[in-house]
Amino acid sequence: MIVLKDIKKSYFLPKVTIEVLKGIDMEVAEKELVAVMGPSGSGKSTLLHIIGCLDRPTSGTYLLLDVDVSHKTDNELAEIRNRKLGFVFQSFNLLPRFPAWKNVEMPLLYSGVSAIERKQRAFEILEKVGLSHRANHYPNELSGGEQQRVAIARALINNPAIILADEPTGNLDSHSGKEIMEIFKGLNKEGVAIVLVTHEKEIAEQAGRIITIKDGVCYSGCY
Amino acid sequence: MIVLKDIKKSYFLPKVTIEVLKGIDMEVAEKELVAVMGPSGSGKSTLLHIIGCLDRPTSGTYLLLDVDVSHKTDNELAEIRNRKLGFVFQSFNLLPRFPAWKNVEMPLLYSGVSAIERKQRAFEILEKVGLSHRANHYPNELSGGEQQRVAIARALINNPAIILADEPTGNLDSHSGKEIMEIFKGLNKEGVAIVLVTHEKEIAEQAGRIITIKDGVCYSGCY
Ligand SMILES: Nc1ncnc2c1ncn2[C@@H]1O[C@H](COP(=O)(O)OP(=O)(O)OP(=O)(O)O)[C@@H](O)[C@H]1O
Ligand SMILES: Nc1ncnc2c1ncn2[C@@H]1O[C@H](COP(=O)(O)OP(=O)(O)OP(=O)(O)O)[C@@H](O)[C@H]1O
Ligand SMILES: [Mg+2]
Ligand SMILES: [Mg+2]
Repeated sequence: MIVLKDIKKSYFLPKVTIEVLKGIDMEVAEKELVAVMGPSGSGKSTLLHIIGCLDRPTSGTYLLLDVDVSHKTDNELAEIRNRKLGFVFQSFNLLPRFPAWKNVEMPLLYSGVSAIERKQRAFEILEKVGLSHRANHYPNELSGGEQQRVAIARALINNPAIILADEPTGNLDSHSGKEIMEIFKGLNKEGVAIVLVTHEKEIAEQAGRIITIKDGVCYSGCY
Repeated sequence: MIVLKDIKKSYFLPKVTIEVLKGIDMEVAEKELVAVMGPSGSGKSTLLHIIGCLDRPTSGTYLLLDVDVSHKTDNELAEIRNRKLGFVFQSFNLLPRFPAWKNVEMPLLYSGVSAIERKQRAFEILEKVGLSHRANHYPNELSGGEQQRVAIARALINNPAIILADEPTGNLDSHSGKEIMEIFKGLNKEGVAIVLVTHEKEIAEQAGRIITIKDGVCYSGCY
């Protein structure tokens, strides 16, 4: 499902080049639930953005669902992303001028679902993450943990084949964190593959495998 | 140092009023290091914003450093805030068009310190949080944990009497989290009072006292 071969990523700044990923070799099979751990600044979000077709690697080969995506156009990548992937960003990326439920329905706008059905599904999924009482709040009227749950709901709304989540429980108390993990584990049992970045040991231990990123390479748990 | 008496806070939305704080009675003495815990959405950030003079309570009395701040003007509150308090926001609030070191020196702009000394102190404090190698990066060129450490450095630069930190280790791996707590504990030994919101049990246990907020009131550890 996800195959990375010698993936490298550098950022070219005016005075210096930052080599973040120095040759990542790893795989995620269908229906797997894997956790990614590593020190702050080690390249976890960078890796997740590449897996999620949000950023391009500097070099290397990436096969997603048996298709070589290293040479796809931006439009083709957007098409794959919108149909197959659900993304929970580390910084949430909610649209400030829309209430929670409109943020959640956003991915459906491109898939031809009617406005009535979009709204209904948005409210259903907000209920699932325990936030139906905040559906009409704008992002700046929500707490940190509530914004995070809106971002999680948005990633689930399109019934994606793969969920990529970047510290999805970082702003949640342990009870809310457990609830979110139960949702992810439930979806994984139904066949959804999940790649989840976390700093929390007790979250990572619930995954089938822990991939550790260190000094720009896959250090352990790569296959 | 910090005395709250029957503090209430409601948000008045078009169709509904949200009562967040329903009568908080609590105190923090000089040189204390206290942790605040509670479920997501229970009002921890709201409480910290009121203690930090960033928001006004709907009713109740608040004494900061023996001064009743409930009736101060906005300018007077800003003056107290800039001279006495250091704030680490849950959402970092870094200025996107300035590099890390300029974000860090920002609080010194109002205190008449020369540009040369501001820059020097900014680089020193970035070194303290382990980020001198990223001093020239803009916020969107930093990882989540690195942005958090810039926000922490900014809160420390002005040698505040009180530090208010909202989930300061939420985006950090356990090693970086420990380093930040060592900095806070070192400052606390030197006499700085610290109020820190966290969801992480092993962080809260390092404080002298744990204040729990539930259903809008101080549930335990209030004095
Ligand atoms: N500007 C606002 N308008 C309306 N409601 C708000 C506003 N800001 C916060 N709220 C509501 O107030 C409640 C408390 O928010 P607060 O940010 O203090 O929670 P918190 O305890 O910090 O939660 P978390 O652990 O998720 O960060 C939330 O339920 C939130 O929806
Ligand atoms: N646009 C950019 N330009 C330059 N450097 C960048 C850029 N984005 C990220 N970096 C650098 O790349 C490194 C990896 O960043 P990344 O966000 O992948 O880390 P991370 O493992 O997710 O860390 P955290 O646990 O703190 O979220 C960091 O050291 C960061 O400074
Ligand atoms: Mg990250
Ligand atoms: Mg909060």
